[in-house]
Order: sequence, then structure tokens, then C-alpha cells
Amino acid sequence: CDIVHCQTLFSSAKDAEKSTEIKKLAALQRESPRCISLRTYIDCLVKQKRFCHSDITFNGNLAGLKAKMNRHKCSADPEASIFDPETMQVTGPRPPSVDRMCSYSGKPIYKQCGLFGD
Amino acid sequence: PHLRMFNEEFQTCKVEGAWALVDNKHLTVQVTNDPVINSGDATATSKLTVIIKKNEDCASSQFITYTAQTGHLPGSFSLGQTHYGPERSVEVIEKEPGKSVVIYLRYIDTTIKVQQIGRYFTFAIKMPEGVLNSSEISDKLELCVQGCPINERINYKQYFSEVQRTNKHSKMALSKALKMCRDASVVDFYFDSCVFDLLTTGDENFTAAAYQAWQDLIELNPELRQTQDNRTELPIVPSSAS
Repeated sequence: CDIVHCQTLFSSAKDAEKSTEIKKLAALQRESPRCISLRTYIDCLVKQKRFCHSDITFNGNLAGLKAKMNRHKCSADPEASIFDPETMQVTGPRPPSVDRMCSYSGKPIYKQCGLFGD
Repeated sequence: PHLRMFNEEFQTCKVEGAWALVDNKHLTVQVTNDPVINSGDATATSKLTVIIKKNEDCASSQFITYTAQTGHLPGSFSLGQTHYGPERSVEVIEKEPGKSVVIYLRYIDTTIKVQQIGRYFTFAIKMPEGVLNSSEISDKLELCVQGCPINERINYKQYFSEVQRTNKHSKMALSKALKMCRDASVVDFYFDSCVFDLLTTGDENFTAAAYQAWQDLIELNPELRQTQDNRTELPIVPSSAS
């Protein structure tokens, strides 16, 4: 359960809030640049869910972040932008959540194989 | 054992020892076939191993292994866990303790069913076509994909003819085997396999195995239609009936 990683990411996202790019994107989404940072933080925490589900700090942070998202009137739209830790750029739409990612969504043509008897 | 391949072809093979049924970038399924007790050359599946390959997001950061051996069909993976990944993305479900388990891999929508009937296992897998074609090396042997090597295949029609002509090598009378398999309501390749297994081993458990394999096929794909005829019935007339 790596909450520190998410906090670091949130810090980087906050530092980038003043950039023209983030300001433009936030304006396009009709929200504050802080929303992009908060969504980045939440997105990171949600990916940790399976490791952190019984961690009090994790649950407290998640609840606090959701409250902050409401206060800033941030969009909860999964297509809204987040800060990408790899490119250090704002990106949208958001990558699929772990849960969505772990449900096969390909073309459902199935093949079967079996082995039995002697 | 009898093999139904992904391409819907059927084969009867010797394949004694360890063989891979499926081996792609997501999972490997390997079986070990041993000689059937008191039945000469016949072999059947006595061990089955499923290896689910590393997938940090949806399975585990390590390989997940499931192993079943004669007399031991566990209801959990090798490390004792019954599920891995978010929302039980990988899960083993015990349908009937010691007799039947299902392994489901949600992230590749793949279902594996393993059952023990008598001393031996039946295996069935249902997998999306796109996942099945994900082998990293194209020429490695997967029985479910390429079938058995030619020298491992058994011409059961020839075997039936020999049994009919000489009545040698048979552990059960042909007429009795045919009746038992008809009574078991198995059809098509599964009927042929049932008769073959009774003739080669005399072990009535194989009637149930053929029936179960056929049921697995229908259960995993209810829309599947079998179009083959009862091949055993056509060329062979039991001596008592003639």
C-alpha cells in the first residue's frame, strides 16, 4: 500500500497547476486547475485499493479527497483530465481504472478445448 | 486421452508423460498422462498444472500455480489462496469438493474446468479467440492448438475393426461397451471415445468421463452444435446383433 507515491504525484500535479497548459485544460472543463491535481491523486489511490483497502490513512485520504472534489465542484467524469506521472503532462481521457482494465472487453468469439478419457 | 482441439477437430492420442495443452503469454496448462492400471497401452490424465503468468494489475506479481493430482483436486491455488487481483480477477471455485473445480480469469475471460472421475481427470477450457492467438513463440507445441504429433495419434477406427475381427486386446465385449455408452446418452465423438475407453480398459468410469466431457462442452458453450455422426455405430456391428 503505497500512499506516499500518490502524495508525491499530487505534489507534482499541484506544482504544475500554474502552467498555461493546465489552466487551458481546466478552463475547457470549466473547473479549477486544482481539480486536475485532485483527480490525479484520487486516480492513484484507487489503483492502490486492493493493497490499501484496510488502511485507515488510505480510507481517510480518499474520503477527504472526495469532499475536496465536491468543494471545488470538480467533475467526476472518468474522461476528465489528470496529470500523467510518466510524461509529467496533463492527459485526458483518463486511463481505464484497474477494475475496468481487468475485465476482458475484446470480441467475444470463444474457442474451446477439452481432454478426457484414455 | 481424447482431445477436442480449439479448431473443433477431435483426436485420440497416446501422449504419455507431460504435455502442454495451452501455452500462451497469459497461461500454461500442462497435463501428465500415465498408463491406466491393468490396461496395457492405454494412458489417461493423472496430473494437471495450470500456471497463470505474471500480471501485476489483474492477477499477481508472481506466477500463480494450480496443481491437481490423482486423489487430490484442491479448491485453492498452490499457495492456498482462492483468488487474486482486483475484484477476484483470478478465482478458483470448488464446484464439488475433490471432484470438480472451475478456474476463472476475468481479465482474459477464460474459464477452465477440471474434474476427477475415477482416478483420472477431464479438462475443458473456453477462451476468447484473440487471447488464444497470443503465443509469443508460434511453433511451440500446444495440443489444444496443433493437436497431437502424428506418431502419437491413434486410429481408433482401425482399432475397432481389429477388435471386431479378432476380439483381441479388448477388456470388454464390444456389444456391452456399445450398450453402456448408448445408455450413458453420449453422442458423436464422445460416444466413440466412450466405446474406445471401455474396450481398452474395461473401466466403467470412462463412460462417466465421456458424458462429463460432453456436458462440459455444452455448459461452456450452450449454443455449440455437434454435427458429427456416431462414427462408431456406422462401421461396426456387434457380433451378437449380426
